[in-house]
Amino acid sequence: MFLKSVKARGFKSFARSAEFGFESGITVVVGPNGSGKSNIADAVMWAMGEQSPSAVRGASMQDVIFSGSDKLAPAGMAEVELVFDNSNGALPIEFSEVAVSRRIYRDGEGAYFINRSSCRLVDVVELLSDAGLGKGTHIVSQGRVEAILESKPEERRGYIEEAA
Amino acid sequence: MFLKSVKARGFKSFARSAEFGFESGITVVVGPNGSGKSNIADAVMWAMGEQSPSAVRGASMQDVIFSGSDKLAPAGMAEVELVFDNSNGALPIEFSEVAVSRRIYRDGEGAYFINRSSCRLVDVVELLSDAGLGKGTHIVSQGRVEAILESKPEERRGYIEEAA
Amino acid sequence: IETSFNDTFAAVSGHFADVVSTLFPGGQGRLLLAEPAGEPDGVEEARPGEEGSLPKEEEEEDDEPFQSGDRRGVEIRVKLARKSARNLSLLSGGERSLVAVAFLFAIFLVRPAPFYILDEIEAALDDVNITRLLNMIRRYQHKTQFIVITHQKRTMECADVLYGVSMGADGTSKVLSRRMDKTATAGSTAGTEAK
Amino acid sequence: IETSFNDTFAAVSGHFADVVSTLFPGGQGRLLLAEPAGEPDGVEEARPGEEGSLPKEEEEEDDEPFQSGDRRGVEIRVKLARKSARNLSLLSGGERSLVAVAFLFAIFLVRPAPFYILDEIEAALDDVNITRLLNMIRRYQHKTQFIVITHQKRTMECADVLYGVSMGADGTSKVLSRRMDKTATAGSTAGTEAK
Ligand SMILES: Nc1ncnc2c1ncn2[C@@H]1O[C@H](COP(=O)(O)OP(=O)(O)OP(=O)(O)O)[C@@H](O)[C@H]1O
Ligand SMILES: Nc1ncnc2c1ncn2[C@@H]1O[C@H](COP(=O)(O)OP(=O)(O)OP(=O)(O)O)[C@@H](O)[C@H]1O
Ligand SMILES: [Mg+2]
Ligand SMILES: [Mg+2]
Repeated sequence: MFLKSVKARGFKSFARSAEFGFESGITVVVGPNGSGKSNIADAVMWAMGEQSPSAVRGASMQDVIFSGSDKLAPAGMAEVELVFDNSNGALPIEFSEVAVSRRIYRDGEGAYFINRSSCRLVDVVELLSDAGLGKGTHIVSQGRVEAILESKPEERRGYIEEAA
Repeated sequence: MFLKSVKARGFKSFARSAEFGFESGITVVVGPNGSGKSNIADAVMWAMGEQSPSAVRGASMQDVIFSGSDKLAPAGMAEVELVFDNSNGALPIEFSEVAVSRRIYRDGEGAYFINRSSCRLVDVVELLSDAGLGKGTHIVSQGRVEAILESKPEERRGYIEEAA
Repeated sequence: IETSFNDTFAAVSGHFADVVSTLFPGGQGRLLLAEPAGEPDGVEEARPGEEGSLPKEEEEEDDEPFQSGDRRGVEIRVKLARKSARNLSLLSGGERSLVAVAFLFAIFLVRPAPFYILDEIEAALDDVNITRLLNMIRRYQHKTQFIVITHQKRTMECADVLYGVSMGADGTSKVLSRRMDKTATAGSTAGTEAK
Repeated sequence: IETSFNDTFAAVSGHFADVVSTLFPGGQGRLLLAEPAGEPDGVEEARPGEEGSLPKEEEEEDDEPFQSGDRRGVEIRVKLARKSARNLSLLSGGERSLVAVAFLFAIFLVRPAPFYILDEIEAALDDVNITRLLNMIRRYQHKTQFIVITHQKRTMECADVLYGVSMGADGTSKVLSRRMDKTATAGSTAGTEAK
């Protein structure tokens, strides 16, 4: 199993639809300060069900919606779709590709989808945690690499419990 | 006025006496991870009267005393001496060079000195704040450059008040 | 007291705007006195489509300079080129470093401290922004003393004096060397043994 | 539950020790179950003069595996070559990054997630430690997928796929390019316009 693609639209600085296709090896993302690299990491974290605005650097969850630029009006919605290659069957779903997506509207309403059919947050979280993608350590946000050292011993235990 | 030299002995990784002579322009300090670069910044902050152990990355103030290595026994005392070039008279003292130093012993006892005569912390702090070296922004510790953005509006006001 | 604060605040704000436009070409920065209730940092109603800019100066009219007893905090607002103004927390790592540096330099320009120690402040910056930062440090090197700790080769190149530090075989820090001229600093900071 | 935790904990501890000794040649790392009262991290009575090492294994004897209801936290202990063991907060910026990375890899080696996103995790590292980190990522690239965000040229060189992102004239992010082979990645991340 691996992350095959990320599509973002109206999410933070990705006003228009942007797509990244990933391989199973090492993908490196580069670009100037402020160009949108960490927003990609936020998009993945958010689509997987992240509930805390500060984890995606916002004050409220609506802060992830493209808020306009000199040339463009703010978006009314943010949407991110992750497509996982499931050819090894790590995700307990019959398909060789599994799409997980999330939307949020200006009024705060949100929606989750698995393979484009609407579902609940808990369905997404359960699906992904079966494949080892729970609250764990697979996304290290910028400037947060030392967070493990600053976390409480009980939290560290939580990471090991998840691996059990 | 500028910082002419820093002498550290028994302070953190500077077990033996080490001295840095600085010029008034740009001095750059380089070296591998863990070699002791940030310990120099800590030494300067500490000698100027820093009272919070966490500002010098310790749990208690005695953590600044060299705690031994595979080859050497722990030190019983840490001492740092700063020598300022005062030829422009910025420091309200008759001398063209002013030495400010601080010591701490294992039992937590500390001592401060101006031009090698013992004084109190308040004397050091008053002397330096006259020259614009109060609690301000002149030492930016590693990883703390964004601290200004995270501080409360009242704290930022404090920095401007100090410049008044 | 209050008047001298207001004068200093005005001077620092002016320098902040200048430094922001130097570090962020086309960007605008402003310092505001917070409403006592304190609006969160940098949140502006982004006006889409309009050639974006920070709210007009007339907003300042209602600043009560003599609210005695009520020390109003200082808010930071930035508007970067092409982007709408938004919450400081949404800025990127490199952008946040530069805004913070702009605030430090704004204070420095009003009241320079005799020396500054900057410990890896350019760690989050890309090449272009490292150059902008170093140009700023070079521009003011005659107003104060800079002691800069770094791993970046390009920062080493602007040194008048370069110190190497290394961890000795006995587990203690050693001061390696001190080279005086700028040309000699092409070396790297690789973790080799004492140079 | 408790037994499976103890087995996993033992496996993660074993890997942690291995990874620490890879990232810090001559260093030792250990994970301990905290005493319920929780001793602060990494504080050891440093025994001067003795060929320093972490406390002997027998300390583990009193670990009560079945303290039901009392979830004991996990403490991190490291002892770096030539230096005495000490509080994690006293380690340098680069050393702390590497210890944290060692913990992440120790968990990865017991239960690899399908992918990892690492956002500028090497920002505090010197050249030698960047190499050690990249060697670790290369070693495990067949066990999982790595997506690495960086400004470091040397990190770019180990990419199978390289993406460039830039901020367009309209103030929105653009996905620039995608080069497939490792040789093409010598470019820099300077803030130039769309590549
Ligand atoms: N809701 C939003 N709408 C529009 N733009 C946004 C939104 N949220 C964040 N941004 C913009 O995204 C940019 C930050 O992007 P990001 O943090 O991904 O940069 P980066 O490429 O990681 O840069 P660095 O190298 O400095 O870390 C900021 O300039 C910010 O203005
Ligand atoms: N009280 C002490 N006694 C002995 N050594 C100490 C003491 N306190 C800290 N150290 C050692 O100092 C080292 C850290 O030094 P410092 O933080 O200055 O490194 P640095 O050169 O800034 O590295 P980096 O480039 O990673 O930031 C650590 O390895 C630590 O073990
Ligand atoms: Mg970033
Ligand atoms: Mg350091």
